[in-house]
Amino acid sequence: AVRYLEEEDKRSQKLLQRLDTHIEELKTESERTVDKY
Amino acid sequence: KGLEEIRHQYLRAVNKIRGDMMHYIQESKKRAAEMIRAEVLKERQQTARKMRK
Amino acid sequence: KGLEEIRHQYLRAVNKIRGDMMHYIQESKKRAAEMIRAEVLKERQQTARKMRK
Repeated sequence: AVRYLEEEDKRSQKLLQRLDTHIEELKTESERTVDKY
Repeated sequence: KGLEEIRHQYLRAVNKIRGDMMHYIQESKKRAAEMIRAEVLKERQQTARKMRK
Repeated sequence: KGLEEIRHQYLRAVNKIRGDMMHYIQESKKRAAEMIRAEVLKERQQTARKMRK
C-alpha cells in the first residue's frame, strides 16, 4: 500500500507537469494572438 | 485591450481548473489510501473468524 | 477574429487537461483494483498456510 501511494505521488507530479505545460502553451499562443491583432 | 482582458480571464479560468484538479487528486489519494486500509482490514477480520472457527 | 482564436486556444487547453485527467483517473483506478486484488490474495494464501499448519 505504501508503494502504491508513493507511485501515485510520482504519477500525480507528472500529471501536474503536463497540466502546467498545457497552461504555458495557452499563455504563449494567446500572447502571440494578442500581438498579432 | 479587450483581447488582453479575455486572455487574462481565460488564463485565470485555466489556473482555477488546475487548482481544482490538484484538490481532486489529493482527495482521491486520501480516499484510495482509506479504501485500501479498509479492504485489508476486512480481509484480516475474515481470516481471524475462519481461524477461530 | 482574435477573440475566436483565443477562445479556441482556451478550449483546446481545457480539452487537453480533461484528457490527461481522465487518463490519470482511469490508471489510478486500475492500479488500486490490482493492488487490492494482490493484497487480498496474499492474505488468503497466508490464511491457507496457517489453516494447514
